[in-house]
Amino acid sequence: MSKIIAIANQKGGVGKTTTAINLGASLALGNKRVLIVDFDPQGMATAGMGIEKKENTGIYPALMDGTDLMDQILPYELDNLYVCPSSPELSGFEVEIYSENNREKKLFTALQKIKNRFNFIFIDCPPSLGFLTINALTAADSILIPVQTEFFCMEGMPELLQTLDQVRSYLNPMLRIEGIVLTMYDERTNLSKQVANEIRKSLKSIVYEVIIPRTVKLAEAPSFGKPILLYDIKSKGAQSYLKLAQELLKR
Amino acid sequence: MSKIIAIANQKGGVGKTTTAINLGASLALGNKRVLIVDFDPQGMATAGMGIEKKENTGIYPALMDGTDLMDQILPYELDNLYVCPSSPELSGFEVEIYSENNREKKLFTALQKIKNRFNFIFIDCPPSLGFLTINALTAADSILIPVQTEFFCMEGMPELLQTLDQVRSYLNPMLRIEGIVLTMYDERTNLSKQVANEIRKSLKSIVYEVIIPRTVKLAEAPSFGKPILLYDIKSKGAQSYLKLAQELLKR
Ligand SMILES: Nc1ncnc2c1ncn2[C@@H]1O[C@H](COP(=O)(O)OP(=O)(O)OP(=O)(O)O)[C@@H](O)[C@H]1O
Ligand SMILES: Nc1ncnc2c1ncn2[C@@H]1O[C@H](COP(=O)(O)OP(=O)(O)OP(=O)(O)O)[C@@H](O)[C@H]1O
Ligand SMILES: [Mg+2]
Ligand SMILES: [Mg+2]
Repeated sequence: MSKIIAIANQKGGVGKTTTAINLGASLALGNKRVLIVDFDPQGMATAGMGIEKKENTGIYPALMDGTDLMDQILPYELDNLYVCPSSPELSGFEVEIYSENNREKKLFTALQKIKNRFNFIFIDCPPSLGFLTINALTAADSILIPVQTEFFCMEGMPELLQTLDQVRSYLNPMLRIEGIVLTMYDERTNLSKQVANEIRKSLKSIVYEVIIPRTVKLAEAPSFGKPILLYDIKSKGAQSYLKLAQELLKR
Repeated sequence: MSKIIAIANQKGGVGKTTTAINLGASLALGNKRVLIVDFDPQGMATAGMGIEKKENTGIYPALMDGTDLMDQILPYELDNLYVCPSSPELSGFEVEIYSENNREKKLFTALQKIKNRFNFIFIDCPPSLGFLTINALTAADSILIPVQTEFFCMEGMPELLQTLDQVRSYLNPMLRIEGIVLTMYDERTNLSKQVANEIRKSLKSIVYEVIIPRTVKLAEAPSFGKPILLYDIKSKGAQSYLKLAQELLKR
């Protein structure tokens, strides 16, 4: 089995990168071969895993000058986990290939060549519905949508669902919703409870049972350049991502 | 006096919109005439102030078909505070004017016509260094940079500072840094303290003394469609934005 999942939500700071790193690591711990593709020019997944960002390495050269993508994939200190880093040039990708045919399918073509070497490929997307995210949705089998349990979180949902429809109509008819994961849940506040209930009421079965709590350890782990599993596996944050990995496999 | 300030940081979810709404409201309370321009196609400042997002209203028509910008500006329940809403069409703005000359100066031209009617114009930017943010930096006298006191927060700073240099060289030589405001500070954790110290050490005088704490009331206020001042003026969050307004005026 091999599945490509785009982790996307145009709202900023909702836990896309944190989910890519920690869900990826949790599945790798469960003996799945996992690749994390950092498709954000800011390279937060690259930095958060302690990898130095270097010019012209990772996904950008594999898309632009056709270097073999496998050559740009790095093994990680956790067995079964691999990373394809981002680099700053990625922010110029859209303008550089503006006039090319099939420009939305660049990532799809690159990932198809290596898809069978992994059980899961996660694509960490930037906070926008622009060209990079469209490329990711075109390459993906499904989308995983982290949603912060705060007020603004549902504001962007109509646009996101509309974008999925457009991608399905023109670029990737098979694109499904893998699920919605509630993040940064603060059990001390009513706001989180109210928002979580509202989302479950309106979106029911596509929302995962597991909720990711807001914890200091999850916010600290990237400063040590490690997934939470390698930073403190007994923490609430690590346990919640391990449970999310199990729920994802069950569906 | 009339000043245009872009509130920008390509990192998502750092408090750009929350700062635009609450700093704007705090200055209005202090008898400054303030305009908040929502320049994010997601329209979070519009929604967070309880304004219904409508097709083809606000900043987009004023930029595209030259309707008078003042006609698109709405008064707010707080005296001296005005809002120019966003609408979904704004996300197509870049592609629509791709071939026009001076496309980066569209917002500059529109705001120059009305600049003297306000003491402060805040432009709430989307989480990217793309076309909309470049337009905002070209129109602005200065940039206010919210920085979350968490690990990822400094990752994007080099790219942001580089972008400012480029905007200064080609589009807006007078662009200055108004300041950096530390947001979502959690005094219970070492992470916030460490990050805040690190930022002050490296960026010294451009970081405001006032720190915005992470509080539930600040997260809740947008769900009531109100700035924190109208939701709970005695709260720590409201008080911190009032102090930030005073510090901004002193500089
Ligand atoms: N469950 C959590 N508990 C505490 N902090 C968290 C949690 N999830 C994410 N964070 C922190 O919140 C911030 C935003 O998270 P993250 O960068 O993963 O979001 P994102 O959606 O990828 O942001 P962007 O839109 O900029 O790509 C980071 O500083 C991260 O460390
Ligand atoms: N000081 C604070 N305390 C608690 N919650 C906050 C604070 N500031 C912002 N928030 C909440 O954190 C989330 C992100 O804030 P906000 O939307 O202002 O950031 P942003 O930088 O504008 O995001 P985007 O990059 O998507 O535009 C929102 O849900 C907001 O209500
Ligand atoms: Mg991210
Ligand atoms: Mg915002």
